[in-house]
Amino acid sequence: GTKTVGIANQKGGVGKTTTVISLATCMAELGRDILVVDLDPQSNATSGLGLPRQEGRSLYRALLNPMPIDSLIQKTAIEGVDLVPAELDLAGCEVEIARADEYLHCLAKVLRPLAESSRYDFILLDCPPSLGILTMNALTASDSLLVPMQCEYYALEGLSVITNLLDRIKQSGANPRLRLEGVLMTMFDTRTNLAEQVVKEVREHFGDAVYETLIPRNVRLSEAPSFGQPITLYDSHSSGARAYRFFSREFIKRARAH
Amino acid sequence: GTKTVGIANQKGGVGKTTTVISLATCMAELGRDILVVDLDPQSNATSGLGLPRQEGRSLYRALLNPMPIDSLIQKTAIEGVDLVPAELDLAGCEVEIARADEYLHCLAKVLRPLAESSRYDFILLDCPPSLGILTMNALTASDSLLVPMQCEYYALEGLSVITNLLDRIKQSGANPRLRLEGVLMTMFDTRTNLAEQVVKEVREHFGDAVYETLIPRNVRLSEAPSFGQPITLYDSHSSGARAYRFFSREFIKRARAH
Ligand SMILES: Nc1ncnc2c1ncn2[C@@H]1O[C@H](COP(=O)(O)OP(=O)(O)OP(=O)(O)O)[C@@H](O)[C@H]1O
Ligand SMILES: Nc1ncnc2c1ncn2[C@@H]1O[C@H](COP(=O)(O)OP(=O)(O)OP(=O)(O)O)[C@@H](O)[C@H]1O
Ligand SMILES: [Mg+2]
Ligand SMILES: [Mg+2]
Repeated sequence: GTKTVGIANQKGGVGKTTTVISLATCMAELGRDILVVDLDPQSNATSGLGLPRQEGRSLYRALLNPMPIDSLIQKTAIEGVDLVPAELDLAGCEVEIARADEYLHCLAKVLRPLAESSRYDFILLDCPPSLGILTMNALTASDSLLVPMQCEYYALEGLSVITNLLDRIKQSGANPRLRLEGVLMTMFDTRTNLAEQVVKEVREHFGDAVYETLIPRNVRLSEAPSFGQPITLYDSHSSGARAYRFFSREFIKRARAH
Repeated sequence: GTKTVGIANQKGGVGKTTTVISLATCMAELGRDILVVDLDPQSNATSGLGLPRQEGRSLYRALLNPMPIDSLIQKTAIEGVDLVPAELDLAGCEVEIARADEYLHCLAKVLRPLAESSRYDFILLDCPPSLGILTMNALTASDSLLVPMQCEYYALEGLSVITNLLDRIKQSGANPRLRLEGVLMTMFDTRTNLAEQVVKEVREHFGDAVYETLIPRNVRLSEAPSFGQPITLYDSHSSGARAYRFFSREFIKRARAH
């Protein structure tokens, strides 16, 4: 069946959106069918996949009055990658969702029929940099959580916050099946000791949950979004593209094992 | 009197906290008295200034039952820089504040007596990466807004979002005096064309609002927080320390002009 994975970290700028887009396109190259759901009002995953921000086409209405999301799914330029886009108003719906009954389950209700239809191999949820209602909904709707983690000190401080939230969501009964898919180290800068130290410390705390693959800091990854292209189209031979291809194979192997 | 400046940008990881800490310490070197208020539940400004995250010592209670904040102010290791720390529970208070009357003015009420006492030359508010209740409170309590802006494409997309919010807060009457203090370009990487293009585009849209100073990408800035020190103590001769010292003089000159 379909596996739903939330990509979240409340620390900003750690590579959540870059990981969602790159993982989706690399898995599509390996023949998988992927749906990306952009839950961030900034709609970076939407523009990074080359689609315009379209007011009125996001999950906003579906979250408040659960309806099938088929009508919201759009094709992207990448074979095997579809998208539910975001819009700015998504930020406003957090206050409205908070007043709904079972406010944590709005997204799960909308995604469940799709997940059960096995139309996609993976559904990837790109979360905003906060632990607000949209991220909580994503964790409640997910089978597992992937945490991109920048090789910097502030990001290290925040890692236990998101993993504690995973435990709370699991233990509260909101989503008993939720587990940690893994921790992906990003923006690894070979020129500094700091990156090595952070990786060492994360491996000590999280052991095997940390992927082997280290995503290097690579300027081509930050150039690609300005062309609305994933790294595999923008510069297929870059160190960023190679690292995400390596990661996507490691991700599939591990995801299949559970 | 005291000037209150909100440092905000909903895009994550653009250098908000680094700018708050660096600007505070560089202005203290020039003899100013600065209060930093950490409004981010991640409490990075608190740890970056060398203080532990202390549950029960943040603004949380003061925002819900307005009380003088003198008891929350802590001294830091830097002469001339005081801090109101953050704690994780701050995230929880957004939902509670939303239910309060005049929910946008909670922070303004708490800070007003302090601003009127002229005990500090500047009060700097470090905001979380979102446009939620805490950031809206910060903009309502501020005289002006400083927007750190990473020299990357996704950050460029988001710039009009925060400046539109400034206009709405001003025009709605929530804070008629609010103005744009300026846009500071951060993490400028001299090795890439992308950074040059982004700076050029921002200057075209925002003209003189963009500071002359460009903060370079400098690994020493990302190492300093792991020692709980601002850049001026950690590596006073680094390109990061020099750039923020240059910026602090430009900031004071412009702030005094209004
Ligand atoms: N490995 C990398 N090397 C260089 N630049 C990168 C890398 N990964 C991401 N970037 C760039 O760094 C910035 C932050 O990445 P991204 O936007 O993906 O993070 P995020 O966690 O989704 O941010 P937010 O918290 O705002 O949602 C972007 O400008 C992106 O292009
Ligand atoms: N000019 C710079 N050069 C290199 N690294 C930097 C620079 N400025 C900030 N950093 C590092 O980049 C990361 C992001 O910076 P910072 O945490 O200050 O951004 P932020 O906007 O406050 O993030 P958030 O959105 O999570 O609050 C941190 O690890 C910081 O140490
Ligand atoms: Mg993102
Ligand atoms: Mg910050």
